[in-house]
Amino acid sequence: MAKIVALANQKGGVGKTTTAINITSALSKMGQKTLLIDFDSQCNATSGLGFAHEEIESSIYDVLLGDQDISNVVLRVESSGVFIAPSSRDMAGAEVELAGMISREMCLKRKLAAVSDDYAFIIIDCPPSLGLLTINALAAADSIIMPIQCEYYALEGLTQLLDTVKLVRENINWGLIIEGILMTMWDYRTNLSRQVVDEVTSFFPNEIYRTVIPRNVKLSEAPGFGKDIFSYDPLCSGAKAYMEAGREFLSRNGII
Amino acid sequence: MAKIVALANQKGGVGKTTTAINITSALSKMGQKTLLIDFDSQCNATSGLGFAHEEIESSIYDVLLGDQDISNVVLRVESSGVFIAPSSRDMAGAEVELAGMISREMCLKRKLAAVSDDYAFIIIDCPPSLGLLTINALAAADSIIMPIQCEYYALEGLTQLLDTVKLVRENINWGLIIEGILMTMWDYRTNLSRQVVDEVTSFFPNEIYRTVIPRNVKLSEAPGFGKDIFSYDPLCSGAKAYMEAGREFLSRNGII
Ligand SMILES: Nc1ncnc2c1ncn2[C@@H]1O[C@H](COP(=O)(O)OP(=O)(O)OP(=O)(O)O)[C@@H](O)[C@H]1O
Ligand SMILES: Nc1ncnc2c1ncn2[C@@H]1O[C@H](COP(=O)(O)OP(=O)(O)OP(=O)(O)O)[C@@H](O)[C@H]1O
Ligand SMILES: [Mg+2]
Ligand SMILES: [Mg+2]
Repeated sequence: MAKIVALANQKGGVGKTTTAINITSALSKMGQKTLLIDFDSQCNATSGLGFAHEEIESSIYDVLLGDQDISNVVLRVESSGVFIAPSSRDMAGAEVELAGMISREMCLKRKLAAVSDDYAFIIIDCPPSLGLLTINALAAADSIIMPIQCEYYALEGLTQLLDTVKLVRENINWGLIIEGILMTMWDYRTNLSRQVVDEVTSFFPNEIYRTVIPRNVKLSEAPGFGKDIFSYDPLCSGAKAYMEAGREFLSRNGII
Repeated sequence: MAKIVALANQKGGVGKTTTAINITSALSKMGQKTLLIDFDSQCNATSGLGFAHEEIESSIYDVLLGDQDISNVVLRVESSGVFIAPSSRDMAGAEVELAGMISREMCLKRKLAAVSDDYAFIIIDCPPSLGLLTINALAAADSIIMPIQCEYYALEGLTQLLDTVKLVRENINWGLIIEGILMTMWDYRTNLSRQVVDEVTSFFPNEIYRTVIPRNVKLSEAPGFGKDIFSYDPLCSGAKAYMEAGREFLSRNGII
């Protein structure tokens, strides 16, 4: 029975995709078979792992709104052993199409049931909004990891995100818990990073991960080569931090 | 007759709000009466100019989906002379509510007509998606400024954004043009920034602004104090760059 984790935050550019790709890779490297679901019409997780959108014959869109089995769309990244259910441009229309369906919040959950026994973990990369796609991800998930950029606006959005999590827990998925808060793009040179981390720590002392992801240009270069950070530059501070975060994730789940 | 400019890019965190606030301020400082519309339920432009969401009695939501006149919701920022139509949390439900309305793409355009003669420019800060709110902004706009972060994923999203602009031009607003492409968060220390700028320049030699906005921590500190960059630190590289961008905007419009 896979544990399903949603990576969500409606604030844009906080490191959802970067975290989804690199946590999935770290877990795979530690022997945990993990499926990454690219649930964003931007297809960043798909291209970030090296799949051009022309190469994608069927995607998570065809699973969600068509009649494809999820196991038919899953691709394997040779170099890292990561499995991904790719996204496609069609996902741009998914929310409008879902809106008219019965039990529209539970579509993803129903489809994931078919592969739940094939993986230890399923990680869902969400788009920067709290619309029906993110709601579907939260409805399907056992827990949520909230990447938070060490910036003022990212802090502001936290209340809205927590309100949504609460709404989903009370109405759709009573078991949804906060897996953790991962601080991203920490810049040792600025006070702002320190202030934001201190603020989040004071509100969420238990949920905030000890591991903090530093700002590291290698993390933003890697997707241009279609590689996770471990394949791109295994010794850089970004790779060390994401491996650390993967370990913390497993230890919080009592696996190591 | 105000010129209406949408700040749009579905990629998250590329500097839409930072550009909206600081271009509006630069234009106001150069004697052009400018209205900023916060069209994102995150309310970042509203809080970035110092208005806490508890202070907002009525917002752009009440204009769009209620019966408020836009002139009744506009607030003035004392220190900088900037006018803003604030957002509110209600905007999170706006897309679903709009979806059921007749001529749902033209709601904003109809409402802006009432204040068009009161301002030289109206700047619309869009959310990180290509949903009905961004479509409304593109339908109401004369032109679009596309902030593009000097990063791989930001480059990837450009085609999708251009496809949407073309769709809006062909079906809803034949006059919509590209005002310009503004490169943001340029980091002189990385090759990535240079590569992305070169790539965008090769595709859009005329639309890309000569002015490039550097990565500058002051720009991310200012919203925490509710100030535009000119009120926060007028001598920093971020302030100089946004004043430069404001000047380039006016010169491209034949005003200076
Ligand atoms: N720790 C980091 N250091 C440096 N750059 C980073 C880091 N994490 C992410 N980035 C870069 O910052 C940008 C935003 O990150 P990313 O795309 O992962 O965020 P996101 O939350 O998924 O964005 P969206 O809201 O658009 O889905 C990307 O260009 C990415 O390469
Ligand atoms: N030139 C810059 N230098 C440093 N930081 C910047 C710069 N421009 C923006 N930022 C910071 O980067 C983050 C993202 O910027 P901003 O919120 O303006 O982007 P956005 O495109 O409006 O995001 P969203 O997609 O969530 O609406 C913010 O924390 C902001 O303060
Ligand atoms: Mg993403
Ligand atoms: Mg914004």
